[in-house]
Amino acid sequence: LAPVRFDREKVFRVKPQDGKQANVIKDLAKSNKLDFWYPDATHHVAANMTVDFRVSEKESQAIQSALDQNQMHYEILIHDLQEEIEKQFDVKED
Amino acid sequence: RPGRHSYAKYNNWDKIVAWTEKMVNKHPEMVSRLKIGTTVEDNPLYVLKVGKGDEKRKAIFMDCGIHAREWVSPAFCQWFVYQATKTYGKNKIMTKLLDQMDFYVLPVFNVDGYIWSWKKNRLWRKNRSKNQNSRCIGTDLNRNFNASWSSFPDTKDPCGDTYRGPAPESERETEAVTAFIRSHLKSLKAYITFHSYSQMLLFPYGYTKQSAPNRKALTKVAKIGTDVLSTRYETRYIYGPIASTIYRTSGSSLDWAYDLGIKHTFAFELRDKGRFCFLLPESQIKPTCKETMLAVKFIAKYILKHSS
Repeated sequence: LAPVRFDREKVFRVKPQDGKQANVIKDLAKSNKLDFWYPDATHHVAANMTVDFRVSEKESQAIQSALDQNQMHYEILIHDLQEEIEKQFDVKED
Repeated sequence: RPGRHSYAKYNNWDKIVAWTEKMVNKHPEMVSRLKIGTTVEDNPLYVLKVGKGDEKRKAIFMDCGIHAREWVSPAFCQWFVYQATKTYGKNKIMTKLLDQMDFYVLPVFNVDGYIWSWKKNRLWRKNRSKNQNSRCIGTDLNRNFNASWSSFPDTKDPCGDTYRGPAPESERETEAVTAFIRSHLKSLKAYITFHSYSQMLLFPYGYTKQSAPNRKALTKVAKIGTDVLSTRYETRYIYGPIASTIYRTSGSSLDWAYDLGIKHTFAFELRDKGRFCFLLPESQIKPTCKETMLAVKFIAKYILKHSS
């Protein structure tokens, strides 16, 4: 098994303003593979909470359209996850 | 040879094992290594006992790395042992603490998951146990403790990231830790578990919004702990009971230890909350560890003074 790569995978940070918007995220989680970073899982998503989740490059367009359609506040925290994973090793060996 | 260990870098499991041996060899009077069990994939679960006392002295149990991808957590446990041994006899607070109490430090709780996050999937969270009747691997060890274990239906899907396991303490890692804590309960006055991310200092309860009986004391300790932490680099932490600060969770080690009788239990959610999440750059490991050390030393000092 080669190590999993996360090329151009994205991490979204979304701030659902109300229960309806929280449900939008939960619905997206049903039809897309979302890896919740915060909170730990879909069932913890609630209004007025910062929600971070990872999504593949392929699905990220659909996610972004759905968030736009629902006028939701969001930012793309990480645009290319594989790059960030490699950048965390920023201290040279002694 | 596992290569050189560094407190300024993330270390893989082989380096951490070699580091535990080095700490025992370098400080035989202060550090001993206890094997408290083995994981599903037969990796050893090592606890480092830091302190010179016998088993009767007051003690604090600290664990790191219960979730595989939260790499800054094991980095803190390594830093803690390093600083304890390095500053004993030099730093007044650390000397007073180690003259009167012991620390049991579990540098990596979820060893199999940690190894997997290094070799195969950096964003893996659970352990690596196989689940019956499911192709999905792993249990969330922090949902596997017997603390309102089955109260949330959402934790019973083996493919979910917060799968609680087939039964409370079903996992060998959980079983090893609960057995160790039960057998040392008389001396254990506090339990501290380290996670990331989101910069919080949390205490019971997670499984209910009801207040813990000593909530006032826990709040006071958490408030001062986060104040002390922020003195170093002005890093802002929030604090409070899990259920009302973030959300309700079942089966957590924190609630289990508290209900077992350890009345001062805390969970740190380390850096960061803004930009890097689990992928905190190595250049932030040391500042994160240094500021967290201030809070942990305050908590230990409080425990030493206020526990019987």
